[in-house]
Amino acid sequence: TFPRSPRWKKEDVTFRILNYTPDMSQAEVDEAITKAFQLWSSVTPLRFTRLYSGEADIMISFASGFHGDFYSFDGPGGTLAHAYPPGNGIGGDTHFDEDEFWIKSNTHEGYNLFLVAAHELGHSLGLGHSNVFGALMYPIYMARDTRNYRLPQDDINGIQALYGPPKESPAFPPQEPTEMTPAEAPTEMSPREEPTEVTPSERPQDCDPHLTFDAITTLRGEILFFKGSYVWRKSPYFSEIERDTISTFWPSLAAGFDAAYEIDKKDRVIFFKDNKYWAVSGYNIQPGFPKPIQNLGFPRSVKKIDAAVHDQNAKKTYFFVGNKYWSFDEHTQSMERGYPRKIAVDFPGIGHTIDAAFQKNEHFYFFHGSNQYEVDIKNKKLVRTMKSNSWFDC
Amino acid sequence: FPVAPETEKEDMQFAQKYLENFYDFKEEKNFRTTHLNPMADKIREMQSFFGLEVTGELNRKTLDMMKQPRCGIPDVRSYS
Repeated sequence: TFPRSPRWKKEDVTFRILNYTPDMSQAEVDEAITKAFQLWSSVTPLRFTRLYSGEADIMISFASGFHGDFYSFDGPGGTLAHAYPPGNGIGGDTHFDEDEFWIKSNTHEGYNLFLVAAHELGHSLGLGHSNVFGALMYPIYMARDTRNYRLPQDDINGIQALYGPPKESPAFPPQEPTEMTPAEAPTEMSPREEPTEVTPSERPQDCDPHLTFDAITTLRGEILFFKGSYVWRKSPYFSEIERDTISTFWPSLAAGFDAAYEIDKKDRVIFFKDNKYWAVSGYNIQPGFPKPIQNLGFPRSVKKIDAAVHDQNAKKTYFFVGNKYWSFDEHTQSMERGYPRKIAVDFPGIGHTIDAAFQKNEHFYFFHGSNQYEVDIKNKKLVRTMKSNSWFDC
Repeated sequence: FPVAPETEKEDMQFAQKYLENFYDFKEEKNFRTTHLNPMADKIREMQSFFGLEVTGELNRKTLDMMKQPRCGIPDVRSYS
């Protein structure tokens, strides 16, 4: 509860909806708010009556930015709504940020009005925030299925500490039972770019001496190693290798990258799969992707690439296909003349194809099968050979 | 992920605003404060509330949590 546990000193509490969001129909807004009140009346003796004029205990409105109280809203994201503990005047009132996109069910982007209203009305009745993950009064928004939503026990405990349990009669005045029209069947997730028949497989052991990789890239000082749907993450900030899946970071990207590289000056990582590529910045996939690799200047005969690595100093990116490689000039955004060239000619000691590559501290690291080759960038000389998973401190 | 370097300063400002809004942080105007990092206590309080590792440092996980969409009511006191 709030300091000094403010609560309504009566069981009949009134509410009024002052205005509506254009994101939903008025009937949907009414339904969401009515259902939110029912959540609380079903576990307490409280009864809620809707007023259509005058002053109600709980005045509900949508507003954006500064809206007449000391707590302006902040545009899309961030703060979604707020409400005041029971009391006179602004006490009990609930405000929703109109700069958010309000939705009826979780089938598309936006915030579920019923969920947020149920949380805010918890405040209007006197509840503070809960640090129980999954509780309705947890401060952070969590999308969840609301069709048969049941109030978590932590919230029931909290509200009943203020008002006690319901009397035997139905606590909410008998009303037309507002069945939540079954939310539209969840639309199919937008099909991934390529249907991935990635067979669910065991995550390979970090220290398997035969471990190979599909693609490797740096990302803001970390190194990400990709294989199938799995990612190993080596960070200078943490001693432990972190094991994740691609979908953890980029849910809409297909698993099984062919190549990846970072252009650190642009805070951008480029992923390749088959004849397409995507650009991401952190977790965000840049708009307009994927694009065909021919946009980079590859001939039609190239259907996919094996590996890619960006030379941050020379501002060039090397693409490896079979036993040849191309050099892409990031300034002119075009392939350099005189390419492709043979890998074995320019990188002595690397006499075969390359599965993955990345750059770190003036060295290229090329991966072929379970072996890794450290190459000095300046003179393209092979410095040493290691096992592919030498970065995992086996 | 780590934050892109140029955003670190912005993140410090963001975190200060977050702690002012939700954890009653008041920036010490006078410079006699003994605290090297006056925000550290409030960061610890927020980390403890959300069950994060309590370090008092604005690390990546803490910042990610601060950037989640949420309710505007403070976590440690009601609106005054």
